[in-house]
Amino acid sequence: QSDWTLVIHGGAGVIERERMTPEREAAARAGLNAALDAGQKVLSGGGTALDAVEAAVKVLEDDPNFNAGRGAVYTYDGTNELDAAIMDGRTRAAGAVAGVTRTRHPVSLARKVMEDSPHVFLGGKGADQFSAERGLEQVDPAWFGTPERKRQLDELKAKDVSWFDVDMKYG
Amino acid sequence: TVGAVARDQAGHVAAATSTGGITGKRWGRIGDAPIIGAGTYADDRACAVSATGSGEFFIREGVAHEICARVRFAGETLKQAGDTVMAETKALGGSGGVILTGPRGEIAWSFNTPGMYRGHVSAGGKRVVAIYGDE
Repeated sequence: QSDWTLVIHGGAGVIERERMTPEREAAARAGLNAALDAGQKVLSGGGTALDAVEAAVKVLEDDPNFNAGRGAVYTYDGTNELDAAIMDGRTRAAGAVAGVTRTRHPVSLARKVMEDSPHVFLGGKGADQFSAERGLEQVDPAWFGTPERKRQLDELKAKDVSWFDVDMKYG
Repeated sequence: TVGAVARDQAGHVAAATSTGGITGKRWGRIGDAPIIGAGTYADDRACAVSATGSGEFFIREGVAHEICARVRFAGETLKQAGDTVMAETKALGGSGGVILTGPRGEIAWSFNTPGMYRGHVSAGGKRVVAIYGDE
């Protein structure tokens, strides 16, 4: 048994070799490796599991290849609404946010809810307000959008396919 | 949806999940990722779980907590519990996957889609990064 471990995911779906370009595949693997690097640095240095999962997820949130943070999918109205959660197995303390729009790293906002509020789950404008009041990094909502995600939304609307079809297709 | 689970040198576990949700979502729809016990759960007595997939089904099944409960009360391995709960979720119509680690440093994942972006690393262990189901 190892004295520290880290496991990550970047989404699941109909991800098949024949649909994947070499460039997309290389970018995805690089992103996953970068997230493992971030978490490994914490854990190998004696840091906590909580710090490690936050560090790894922040890397994935900044990577436009994955559906979180920058690169998140669009709502029907063309906005990005982000959800995140974090939980500490030592105490079963937990924090979560839903429908947030301005925090660069939603996972860090979830952690702030856990550690700096009496609550577990904040949503929408109130969560955005809490984030700003607690000094977390704020970004223009346009930060989260990418042309590829916009194209996927346009495909969903134009072809009258379901969200399930689109999200399974793009993982 | 992205996520991570970890076990540190002190034997504690944690889980985190982050997502943009589903393309074209309306009416303030929220999936399983931020729902404690559905898409995210961590308990030193059992395991840490992060999930990705069709959130409504993961919420109904209570996937993350259900896996930890099977490990804690039924003594199943992470892999057994993950596969069992994912099979039950698939039976309801859900698809996706979970990543798992435990307080003794176990590592597992389970998914019922053709692929899942995933990876793991551990002290003294081989790093694995994979995308397709047959990797």
